[in-house]
Amino acid sequence: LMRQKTLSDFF
Amino acid sequence: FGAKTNGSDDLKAIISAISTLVEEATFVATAEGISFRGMDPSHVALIDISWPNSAFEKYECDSDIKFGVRIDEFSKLIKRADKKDSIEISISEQNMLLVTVGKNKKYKMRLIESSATDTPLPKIPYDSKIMLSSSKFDKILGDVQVVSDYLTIHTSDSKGDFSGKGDSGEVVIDLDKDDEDIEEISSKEDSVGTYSLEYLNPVVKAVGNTAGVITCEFSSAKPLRIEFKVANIGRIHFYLAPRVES
Repeated sequence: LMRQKTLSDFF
Repeated sequence: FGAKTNGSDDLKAIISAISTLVEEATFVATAEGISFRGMDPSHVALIDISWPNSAFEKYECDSDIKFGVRIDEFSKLIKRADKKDSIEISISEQNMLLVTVGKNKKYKMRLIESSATDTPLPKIPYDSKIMLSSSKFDKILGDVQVVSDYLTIHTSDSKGDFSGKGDSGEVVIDLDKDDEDIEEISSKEDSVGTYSLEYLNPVVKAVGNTAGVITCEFSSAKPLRIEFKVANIGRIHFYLAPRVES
């Protein structure tokens, strides 16, 4: 199963 | 503050790109030029634009200002410009945006309260890079879209492929380095990343026509960054968060 990450996860 | 473009294509491309992400946009004008940075409401995609003063036919800005517009309203005005029409913008004392399209169309548009907060950029190293023509990239997105909602990019040394998988089937498109549309494929580490076409397609369509070569950079399970080089614009960076196995 794939899940969408957010950019905030990489700030 | 006053800025006058040379023709209308670049501003149309910028506004069109921004409109894929947000309904309201805050621009910052400084002596160096105009910039915009914003994310879509779900924080999946970000656009970072820097448009240097040198790209304008005329540019002046004595003190830094922020101005907010509703993108659909601004877009409607800008679309009234022919390709060769310059577009001049300034801000009136009544806090309206004055937009002169070509020689004789003088619009006034209401500005909105800008609610912009400073958006950071993802802090990640980019292991892999693919440079290709934007028309080629647009075609590849179309090729993948027929079977999948997501694009997977894979690089290994100087080889790369784009692929997609969906309920109906799957596709792999190997990148041929001898193809004149492909300028560079390089990777410090083998990388694989999956990204949503729902976000990618509109921005590539919006900027693609004015951009020649685009640069895709990414690392495994990390955001993708696409740089669009538009003739007169410093740069448009588009960041897209990955989809990952959970």
